[in-house]
Amino acid sequence: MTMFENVTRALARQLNPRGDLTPLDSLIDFKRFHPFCLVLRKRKSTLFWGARYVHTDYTLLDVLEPGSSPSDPTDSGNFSFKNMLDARVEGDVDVPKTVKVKGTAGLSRSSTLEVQTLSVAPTALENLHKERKLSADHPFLKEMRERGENLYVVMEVVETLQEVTLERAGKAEGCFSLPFFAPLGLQGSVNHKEAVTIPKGCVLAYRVRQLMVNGKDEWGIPHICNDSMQTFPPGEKPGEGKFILIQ
Amino acid sequence: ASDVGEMHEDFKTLKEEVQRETQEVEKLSPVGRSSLLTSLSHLLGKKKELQDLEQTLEGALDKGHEVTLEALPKDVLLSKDAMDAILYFLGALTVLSEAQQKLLVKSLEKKILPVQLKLVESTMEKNFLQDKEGVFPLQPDLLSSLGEEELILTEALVGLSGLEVQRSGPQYTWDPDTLPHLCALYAGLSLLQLLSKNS
Repeated sequence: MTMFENVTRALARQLNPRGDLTPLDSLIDFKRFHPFCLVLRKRKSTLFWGARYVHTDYTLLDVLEPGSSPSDPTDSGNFSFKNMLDARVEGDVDVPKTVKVKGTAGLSRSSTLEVQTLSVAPTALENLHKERKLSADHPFLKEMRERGENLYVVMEVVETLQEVTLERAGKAEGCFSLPFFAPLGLQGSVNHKEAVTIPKGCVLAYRVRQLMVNGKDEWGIPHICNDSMQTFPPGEKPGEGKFILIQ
Repeated sequence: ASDVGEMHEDFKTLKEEVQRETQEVEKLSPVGRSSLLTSLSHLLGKKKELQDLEQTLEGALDKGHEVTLEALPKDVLLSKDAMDAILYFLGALTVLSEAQQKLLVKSLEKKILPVQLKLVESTMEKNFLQDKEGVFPLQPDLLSSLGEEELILTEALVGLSGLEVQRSGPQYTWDPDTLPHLCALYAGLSLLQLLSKNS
């Protein structure tokens, strides 16, 4: 597991144990998980290893008719973490918005992760809903409708307030870097990286809600949804009988 | 709507879930299983291609398209349940790093998947609900059948999922944050072992 994943998972666990905050798996994708970003949910997935959402290249605003922009997502609190990887060991909430964690091993003592949560304000969403309809001819929407995909909107994120370099305290590193792996081309990838720099404004975890499309250009984001709900009304998918060969 | 977060289940639930899916794959004909194994062996280590296949299968299921496995003398048509199960395992395999995927192929060649599966299963069974990091003794006979190369291969494979095995003791370090990765590894190993059983 990468250091980045370690950190985002520990963060989600700390902020929202047994909740619906989804840790981001890949640092490279963080820009596609900002508020209003549209994501897809993997069709067949499990609670056991998560990774249920896949980024797209679009935001909700991209697929709406032109109009006024919504207000920026609101900041609902800052948090500060020290030695994130050890959060589970001695995590302790001092005051409602600050979490200080003492660690024993793992990240370097100097690593402190400062994060904030940003969420789409209900009023901003209501106004957007009133003012802007779906751009029904948008190619992305057309494609998604045709494929019968369910779309989700990122509504809340936890992001970094400052750039931070996290370092691993180096246990078990190096033990796989044996010549044996060279033919496999694994030398570089098996050696753990010892540090990762997370930029300012990097999304570490997020919450989504399902986008629902009614008719041609009406849309909504209900508060409660379940597995049987579909973004696009059923019965609109063309039923071609193509074969796909695996090999 | 979002049910990602933390898992509330125990190892038994995971094992049953994986068994349900492997049973669907088991229903494939020997030719179908062999074809699937060949396909996967070629794709493991190429994460992007594996993800593309996952997406294609998802799309096919959504649209009700038929999917076949290339095989001789005749291509094998996949049932919806089989596609569902394959998709489940693709989800697990794509969680693993490319290096791990390559290590799986190597382990397949060396026929050490059963030992690796037993190792992962045994440690998860004991620690699944353990939410604190710790060092625990490892049953010595779990690794005793492996030679030096196989041991290194196994240490690397599980180590990259966060399960650090130390030969002295022997013992292993349990890190609860790595559980999702280990679950995915467990599922991946289960599938490959099943597919390679009769090949």
